[in-house]
Amino acid sequence: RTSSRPRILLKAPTLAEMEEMNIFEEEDSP
Amino acid sequence: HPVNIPRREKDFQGMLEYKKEDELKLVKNLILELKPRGVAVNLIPGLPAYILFMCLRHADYVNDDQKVRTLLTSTINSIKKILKKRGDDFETVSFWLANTCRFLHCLKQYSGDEAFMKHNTSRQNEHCLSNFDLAEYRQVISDLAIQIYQQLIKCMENILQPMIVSGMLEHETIQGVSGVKPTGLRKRTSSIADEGTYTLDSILRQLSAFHSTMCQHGTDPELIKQVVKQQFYIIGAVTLNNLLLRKDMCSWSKGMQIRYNVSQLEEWLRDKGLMVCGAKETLEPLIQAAQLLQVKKKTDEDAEAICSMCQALTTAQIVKVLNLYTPVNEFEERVSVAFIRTIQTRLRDRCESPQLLMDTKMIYPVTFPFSPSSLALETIQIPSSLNLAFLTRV
Repeated sequence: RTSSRPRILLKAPTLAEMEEMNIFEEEDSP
Repeated sequence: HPVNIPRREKDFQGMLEYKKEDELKLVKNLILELKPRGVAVNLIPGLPAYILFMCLRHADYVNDDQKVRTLLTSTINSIKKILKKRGDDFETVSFWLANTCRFLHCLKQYSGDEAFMKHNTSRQNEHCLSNFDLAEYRQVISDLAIQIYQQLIKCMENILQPMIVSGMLEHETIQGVSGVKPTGLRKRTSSIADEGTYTLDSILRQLSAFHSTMCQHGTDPELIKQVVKQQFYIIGAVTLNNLLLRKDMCSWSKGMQIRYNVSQLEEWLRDKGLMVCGAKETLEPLIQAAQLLQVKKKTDEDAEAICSMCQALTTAQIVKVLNLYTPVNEFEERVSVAFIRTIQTRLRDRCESPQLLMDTKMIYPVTFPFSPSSLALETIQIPSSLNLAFLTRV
């Protein structure tokens, strides 16, 4: 069963930490 | 001749395959450059959320944790970015609130956690994530949804705020009760000035516009209820605060006008099927202030009646209204100092803050009750207008 299959917990950064991983760096820099 | 035979829907597994290098293009076309007022009008509600989730399912299916992480990060950052750019546009904020909540519901509905699978079809259960537990990301997305909700409330407040005093207090729809002579002729001649005046009708029309936008975006009904409750709180608080600061608003006839306006707001709630969302209750302090303007304020019995009637007002507010009360004709008189003293004595033992004005910036805590969707992911087709031809249905 799908529900009983063990899954790997993906650790998540916080919202603020995520912002630091700016994916739009090129475009945002002047 | 290659013949393009469309696959049957049951052959699809409700996933969207994409190349890693297309991830930026995906969030650009689907989040950053999508205009809620243009292309998005004809989409099924929550489509961007479903598309993103179907991409996520594929990254999970190929067991690529890095792909899952970067897609989630790009999605969250793109939503934040678009809200930074167009955060004062109600439609944009409402659109992304609805889609962020739908994405959150999908992460739960297809998490594989039995608590969220109760309403799933067996086919939907086959579509659960198979490799990764995204519980921590769900928390981050829920935090994001809270931020967007607060932004929506601010946005809505900016639009409503300038209408409230004019529409709820100043503009008179009941002819002839104010004691001021009807000014039919003057009204006609000053129609240009009147154009800039908001009426109760402007407020009701604005509330309907907010409501229909949220419905169009597929906002959860439970969330709409919370938004409406917050809107009514703001209307009640701003109106009451102005009444407490303006002598010209504290008369018997203003009480009458306010009660009429409140009844119209209630009628709006009834019309939208929102009578049980707690919105009406937020108007209680204003309703009581309006009643206070209309009741007799002379004898000990009157004082007793006022004290038991005005439970939603603080002593400071009751006393202020009584002090400001202004008779509009010769049959009425000012409230005596002795009467106000009697009220103060009676209310002495009340445990409450000495607060006079209501906090118009207060926001009720929001919740996003789980709302699974019956939509079958394998049936979802992507309109060409979204420019996502680089995604492959799997």
